Amino acid sequence: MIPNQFGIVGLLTFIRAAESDPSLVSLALGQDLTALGLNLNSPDNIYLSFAGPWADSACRPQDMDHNVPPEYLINGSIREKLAPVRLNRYKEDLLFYLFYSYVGDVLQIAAAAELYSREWRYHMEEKVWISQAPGMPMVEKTSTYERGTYYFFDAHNWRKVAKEFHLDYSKLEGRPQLPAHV
Amino acid sequence: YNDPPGLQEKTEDLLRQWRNVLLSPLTEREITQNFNIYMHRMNINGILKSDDMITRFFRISAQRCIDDVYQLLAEDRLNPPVAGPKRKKYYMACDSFIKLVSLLIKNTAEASNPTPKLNLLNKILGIIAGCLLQDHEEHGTNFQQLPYHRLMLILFLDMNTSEPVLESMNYQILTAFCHTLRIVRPSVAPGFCYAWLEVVAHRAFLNRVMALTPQQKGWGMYSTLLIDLFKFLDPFLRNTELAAPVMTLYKGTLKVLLVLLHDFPEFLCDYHYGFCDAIPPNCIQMRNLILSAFPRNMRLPDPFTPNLKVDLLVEINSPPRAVINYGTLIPPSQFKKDLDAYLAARTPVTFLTELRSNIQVVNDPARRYNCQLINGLVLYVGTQAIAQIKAKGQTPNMSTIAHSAHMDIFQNFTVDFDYEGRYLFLNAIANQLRYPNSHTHYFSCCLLYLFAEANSEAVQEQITRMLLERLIVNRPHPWGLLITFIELIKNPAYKFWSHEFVHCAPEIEKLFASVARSCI
Amino acid sequence: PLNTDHQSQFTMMEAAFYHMPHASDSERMRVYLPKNICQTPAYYNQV
Repeated sequence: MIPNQFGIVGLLTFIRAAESDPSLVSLALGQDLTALGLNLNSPDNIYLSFAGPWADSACRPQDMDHNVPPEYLINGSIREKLAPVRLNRYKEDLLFYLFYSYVGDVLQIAAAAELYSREWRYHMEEKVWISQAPGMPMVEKTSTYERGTYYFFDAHNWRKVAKEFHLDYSKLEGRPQLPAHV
Repeated sequence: YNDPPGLQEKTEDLLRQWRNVLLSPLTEREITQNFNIYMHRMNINGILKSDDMITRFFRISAQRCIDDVYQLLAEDRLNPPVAGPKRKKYYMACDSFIKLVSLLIKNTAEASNPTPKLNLLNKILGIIAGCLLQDHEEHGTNFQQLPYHRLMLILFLDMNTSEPVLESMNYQILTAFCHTLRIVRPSVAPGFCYAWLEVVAHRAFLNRVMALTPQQKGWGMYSTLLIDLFKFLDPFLRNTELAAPVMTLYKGTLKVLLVLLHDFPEFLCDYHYGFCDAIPPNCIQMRNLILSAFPRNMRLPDPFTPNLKVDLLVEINSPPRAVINYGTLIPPSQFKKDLDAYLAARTPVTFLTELRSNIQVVNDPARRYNCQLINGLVLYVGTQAIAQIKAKGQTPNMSTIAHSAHMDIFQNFTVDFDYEGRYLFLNAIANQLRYPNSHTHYFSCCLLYLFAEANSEAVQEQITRMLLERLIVNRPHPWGLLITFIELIKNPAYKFWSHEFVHCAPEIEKLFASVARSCI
Repeated sequence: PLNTDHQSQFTMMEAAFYHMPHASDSERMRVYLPKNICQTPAYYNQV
């Protein structure tokens, strides 16, 4: 057989090296291109929300430039004159909007903290917000869980839906903590 | 040089006044409407009286913004802010200056006269590029890409808005930016390479160059920018171990190519040849990605379909989409004349005996063969062969491609070249194995013919190795590569399983067996 | 081996690697709700 890197043995050397030192063969065996943060199964074009060569996920709606009427553009100078963002003055609808659209941002945690203070609880497994449904009796309650009918926020249909839940307290998130520097 | 006395102060004063205009509680519309008041003030200061003065004003202002950013970065390095740097302070000077420039461009001359506007745009882009290259030279490893990135990108976003005054010159605006990006391409300004790719891959830039510009007139410019990037990466990708800065740029490039594969596969089809010519042979996945592109209106038959009759596919006789000037694949030279003479008459045989010496490179430690010439020769000879077979009313198969001047040349590579030369030659052939088209068909037959007629097992081993290294890499895999490999291992005529190299190691044997299982 | 030209290119690229562009460098400033990226819990929705 061919004794150098141009034969099968040469390739075999790479294949074996890949087991011991993955960084060595990144070009020859490549990477899993589906794990680069691009939604390659999207039926739509992905370039319009492409966040750039170094980003791990697509742009969020608010990261992208849209041609809006000039009046919508807030002039940098009057920023301080506008009312500051106060989450405790907003209805739940807006809090859910901020939670679901400001992903990976301080605002997502701030909205979560405000929802928590309004007795909503985030189910870490179901990934939904849940709250008591007024007038719906609890069916069962123990020290570790409770069962009954609760509201959960359905982000796809953007409304509160009553549903029977077995709520394991360990699966409910505690009070969200804002990052220290905020 | 020789700025008129007082111009620096005047410029700084005008910039300060402009910042105050922006900080006034005017709306966007009011700022635009009042802009002519500010232009009048510039006029009084003599800034607009000549082309030379505007150039000086732009240069001093741009330098001012750049110095501003350098100073802020230096301060943050000395006293790092507690909660991490708020990047927006780096943007203020650049953004306000670019807003002034954009309004100047839009308001210069009447809306129907784009020339003065484009002159101003090219002027400011030239100044940004000039300052960048000078700074890159002077600052060396302390060069900062941020101010230039910000100036260029915000200017592009401003010039890219859908306003009537810009609509009529969108293509010229795009051309101006592509020219500027070429001037500061990574091999010229490597310290700007990451910001450069950010701009080239920016969604607004992609949208303009790939989608909004009619008749795909931006695609040629974009392919040139990508080839600039591949050429820059080339020397750093030849080694197996990639340094972190190279890996970052390489992965960023892969992502951009993935977006193009997903949204603009026809673009990769059209320019695949130029791209694969610039990508080093060992970048197997990146090359596979480009070769896997196929027109979106095409439905590829599953390569693993039992008894797939490739030569009966409708598209198999159509020439591929490709933007290639076949006439210039091989530079005009005595070699080109001898090649054409041999293809026409299949003599003199000395052409074959001298082929290797024509392709070898002697005075370059980094390479021993002219890879680009091999790629060009293979495609040139192959397309001539396809044309000749077609002219006889035939289609490529084991007998119609044999015993011809074209096959003499290809077989010469297998018998007269060393392992490396043969590897590069086989790569050039495999780079034509794409979606169903006449090139894929011919070159697939070619590879199988060379395997069947090989005068040594080493040739068969190298053909197998070259196919295998393209298959074991992570997806995607070009359709033409898969059907060729499947034919090779399935068709008993090639006696594939009888070779020692198929059974040389458990991993190799397992690989072949898994592919064999998939297609039987 | 890299020739001197490529070696100096690598040096410049490596220097730039230590101050890579930020996502916000490529976006207009958001004056009202500026981008404030932070690590949110993995169980929050990420897209």
